[in-house]
Amino acid sequence: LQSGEFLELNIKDLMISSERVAHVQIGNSLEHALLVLTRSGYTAVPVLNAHFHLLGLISTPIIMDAILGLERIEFEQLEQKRVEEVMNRSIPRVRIDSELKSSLDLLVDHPFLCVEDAGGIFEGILTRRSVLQHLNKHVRK
Amino acid sequence: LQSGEFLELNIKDLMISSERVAHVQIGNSLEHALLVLTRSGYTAVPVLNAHFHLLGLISTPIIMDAILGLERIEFEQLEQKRVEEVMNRSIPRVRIDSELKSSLDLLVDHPFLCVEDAGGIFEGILTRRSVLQHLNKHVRK
Ligand SMILES: Nc1ncnc2c1ncn2[C@@H]1O[C@@H]2COP(=O)(O)O[C@H]3[C@@H](O)[C@H](n4cnc5c(N)ncnc54)O[C@@H]3COP(=O)(O)O[C@H]2[C@H]1O
Ligand SMILES: Nc1ncnc2c1ncn2[C@@H]1O[C@@H]2COP(=O)(O)O[C@H]3[C@@H](O)[C@H](n4cnc5c(N)ncnc54)O[C@@H]3COP(=O)(O)O[C@H]2[C@H]1O
Repeated sequence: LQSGEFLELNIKDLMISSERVAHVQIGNSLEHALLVLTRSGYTAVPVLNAHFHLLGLISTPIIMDAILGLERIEFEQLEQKRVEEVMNRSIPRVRIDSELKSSLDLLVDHPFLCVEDAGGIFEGILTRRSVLQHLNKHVRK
Repeated sequence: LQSGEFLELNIKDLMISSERVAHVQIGNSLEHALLVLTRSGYTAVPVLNAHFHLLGLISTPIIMDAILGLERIEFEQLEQKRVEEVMNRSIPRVRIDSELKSSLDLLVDHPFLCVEDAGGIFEGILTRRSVLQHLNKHVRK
């Protein structure tokens, strides 16, 4: 397993392209977001605006925490709240032309990274799975 | 990055020991499970029995899918259903004395692996994060 070889692949080759990424739009309710998450089966997805700029991340933990009252989970709040009120805005962004090495650092703490082009347009996501699959191939040699 | 060196570490050294692992018990309701997940902030945790044997996995996607009705999410069902009715029973198990190499294979498709001893007692979990952190150290050398 040579680290040079392992790190040679581009982010573009390892990422899931934007058209295959489940996401929600700014302005959507938490109810809509929860339905998107439930139907896709994912626990977290990107939040984009109409111009396909990345604004943040919404996840089931974030949604559940937002409606956790003192006595019970207040499910009626799901229709009342919007994704922008609770989403995680401080997420790392990776440039599509950057080195895989810096992404490896970030994937230690993030299950996936959002990839952008120079103009800030959402290009896709780089997941732990794809990097581990790539690593596994190299370790097997 | 030498694969021999990278794979030398034991599962025991990389895993999160059982006393630090959030989990639910067989017999718990989905409402209890959802509260455990929400408070811990995790999206999936192991399901154990009273003897600390691993029985399955419960996650927010599984819970949400179980209460997703035709018209709306039927939150009242959370109190009615138990974890054993919906949990994922077909989960990989890793022996604490096994090689890291075989775990690497499994971590491509599973965010964490449950670790057991020879008697089937739950010992802890091996997460993608800990393996990626370990890999990252070796790549940086
Ligand atoms: N429908 C499915 N088919 C096959 N395997 C599935 C699956 N849903 C989940 N998994 C497995 O479970 C892992 C965790 O998924 P999670 O939804 O929590 O966390 C995911 C999710 O938040 C996000 N993600 C992955 N693919 C996505 C997509 N197409 N659209 C939106 N978000 C995605 O990236 C995180 C890490 O993904 P990663 O692939 O590394 O890791 C995934 C994958 O190994
Ligand atoms: N409280 C927290 N503090 C810091 N970082 C946090 C965190 N909660 C989540 N994360 C980050 O988010 C990743 C995905 O967490 P998730 O809960 O979906 O998926 C988790 C969860 O299902 C399970 N897990 C991890 N630690 C656990 C624990 N102590 N008890 C029970 N389950 C745990 O293993 C999966 C993969 O964990 P991994 O560490 O690789 O990856 C974690 C970690 O990088």
